[in-house]
Amino acid sequence: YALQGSRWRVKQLTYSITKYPSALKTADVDRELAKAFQVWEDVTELTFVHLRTGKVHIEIRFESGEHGDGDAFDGTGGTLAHAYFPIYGGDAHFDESETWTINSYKGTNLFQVAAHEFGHSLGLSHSDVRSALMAPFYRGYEPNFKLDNDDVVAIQQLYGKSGNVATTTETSSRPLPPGRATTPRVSFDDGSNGRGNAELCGSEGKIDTMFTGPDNKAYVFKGEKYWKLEAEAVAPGYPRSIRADWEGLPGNIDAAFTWTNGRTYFFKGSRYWRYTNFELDADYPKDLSEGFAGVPSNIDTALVWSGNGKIYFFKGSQYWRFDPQQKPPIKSTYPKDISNWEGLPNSLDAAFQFTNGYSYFFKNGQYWRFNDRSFKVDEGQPGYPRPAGKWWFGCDEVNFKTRPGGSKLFVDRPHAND
Amino acid sequence: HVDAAPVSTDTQAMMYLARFGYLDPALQNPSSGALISGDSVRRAIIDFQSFAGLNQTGILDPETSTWMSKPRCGVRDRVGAGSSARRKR
Repeated sequence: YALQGSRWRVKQLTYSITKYPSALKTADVDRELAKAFQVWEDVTELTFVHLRTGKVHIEIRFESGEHGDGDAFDGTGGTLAHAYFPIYGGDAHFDESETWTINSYKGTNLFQVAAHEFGHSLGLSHSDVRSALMAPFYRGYEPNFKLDNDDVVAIQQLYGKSGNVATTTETSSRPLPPGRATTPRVSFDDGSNGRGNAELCGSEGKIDTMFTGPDNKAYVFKGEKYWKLEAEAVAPGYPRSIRADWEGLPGNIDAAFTWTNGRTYFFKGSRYWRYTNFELDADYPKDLSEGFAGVPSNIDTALVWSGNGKIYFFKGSQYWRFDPQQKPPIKSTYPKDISNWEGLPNSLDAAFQFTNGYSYFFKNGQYWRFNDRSFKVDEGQPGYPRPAGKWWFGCDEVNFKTRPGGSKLFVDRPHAND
Repeated sequence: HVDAAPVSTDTQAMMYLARFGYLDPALQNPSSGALISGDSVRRAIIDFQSFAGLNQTGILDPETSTWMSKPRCGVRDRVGAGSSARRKR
């Protein structure tokens, strides 16, 4: 392996895709690129956060021919993509003329090329180990892709080892919280389906809060318990006890979010708690007036909105926008009515920005996805709201569920997250 | 895959070697009239062959041409410093 000579000084990096390829769906591109970042996240202490707007560390674009950096693309084949080392900004450009594909032997595999380019974005040069991801030549689609040990050693030279993974990527998920693996934890056996998700299923699946942690995983808090989410269900071994794993944090949390500085904030009543890498920071909890002046007590939920990267607090039928870079952080024009968020209900249970860059809102076991461009709840098939248990928590929903109003809602077999 | 720029001639090979850091980047522009010794080209080809895991003959043989024609990343294999380093405009 070869290190270029520069690296990022922070462990949490943000990225945005400012120009998508024309031949793939946006959501598919989001997912494949997130997977590509995950390759590096799995073996280091790095985390990657996808933002839709605002300033980011790594900007990703699909371009054709000359595209402004003096390194023109050459049409189909030849050069597929290039990326800049950290000292030059870390941006990654992909040749729009390529036939980018997903899980296919045809065309050029987007995930593999992206994982390679992001290696450059993190400071790796090309390797002369032919089996390494950082070898310069495209090898064709590899359905069982694994990072070569050469790549692992290289990236860990720059960013250290992941808390629980030594020199392999075969482990796809990490126990939580990182760095506290030896801490005794209390887990619960709810005796239902063995997945520990019974309390999150059905119309009774009302949750307290949901957020994306600094490890880029989604977490659900409800009562005294919390769950980590994996691709299609809750992670094995969950729920766990909030009090046992999150030092100083009470149950029945109102809201939570992870800010761009990688710190996670929890809100309950008139106080808030701040955690860095799952460890409670000194002098917390604090009163809302000390850090979030203008935010009311007993909020319903909060999120860092994918539309502009600012913090929004919701309570009842109103919301407040909080911008830490402004003084005061909340303008005098707030609160405003939630009805401005077309399609969202009042009195939300939870809201959060998922790793795919979308913002999701939850209430009474249902959820809504918000379209940041049209500024209203997204359309979809099936439409929103959807049952959160099926789409997020891996619940084995019955084929027919009764809505509170008495009508029947058909529910497909669960198969994947949104 | 379609090879956008198949490498089969000496000139194409030199441009490839220059583009990816094995030869002076000035050679990437054929109109520059730069002269280069055969020994330098041989060393550059050996360097590439070593990097690609090929037999190190120093000759632009069919296998070397094949590997130079493969789809690949556009970042240089040999990343220099100073004026030859990649710069973001």
